[in-house]
Amino acid sequence: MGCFHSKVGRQFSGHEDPVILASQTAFSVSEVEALYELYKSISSSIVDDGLISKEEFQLALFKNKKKENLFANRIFELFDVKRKGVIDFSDFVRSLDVFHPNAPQEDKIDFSFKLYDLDRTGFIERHEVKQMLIALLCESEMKLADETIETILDKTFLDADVNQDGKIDKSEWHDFVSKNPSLLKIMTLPYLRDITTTFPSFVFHSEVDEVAT
Amino acid sequence: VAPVTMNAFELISKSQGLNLGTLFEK
Repeated sequence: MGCFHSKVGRQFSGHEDPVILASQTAFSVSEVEALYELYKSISSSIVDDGLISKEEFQLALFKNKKKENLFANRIFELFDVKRKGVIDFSDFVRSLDVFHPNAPQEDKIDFSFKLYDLDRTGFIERHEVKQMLIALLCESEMKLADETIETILDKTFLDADVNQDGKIDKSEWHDFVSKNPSLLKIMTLPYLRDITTTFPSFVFHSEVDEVAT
Repeated sequence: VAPVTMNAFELISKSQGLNLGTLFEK
């Protein structure tokens, strides 16, 4: 196990100390610093202000200034923990932490529930799922008749909405994803295991000395 | 697989907007 002497200064000025972020997440200090390399490139892609705007987030996701996307917007809103309209570095690290392969399953289930609870009512409602299905169809240029969409919704709510009150609560969601683990695949990013090799340049900017003990 | 046999969340999870892996692709 390593012992870290933080000499946080120029590089992380204005951002949370990587040692603190590492202590509160599944990331090591080096991994937090490597994430900072990624963060810097995203946050400076349109305006170099050290913060990620929604436009910069979409540009990083789609590699072009694509039109608004419901799902990207929703992810952005969830990453924007402090609801400031921008993502700062601690939001970025703490949110990506949920996507770490080692993050607790419960955290992934909670995050995915929030993702689909578009109106933040504490329930995933049928009209929200329909809205997301329609958005997916637009995005993929796939066409389905409204009747087919309703059939898919009927089947989904029959399986997931155990008490048949027309909405999926947290406990029903928990049971549903436990039976359908593939639904949580989007909640794990294997890339996060290799972040220091993907962004090796962090070593040139590292402000933390690791001292083996 | 015909979409009608899939549940709605399986379909939704295929959205490009939910694929955060692209953030890491240079």
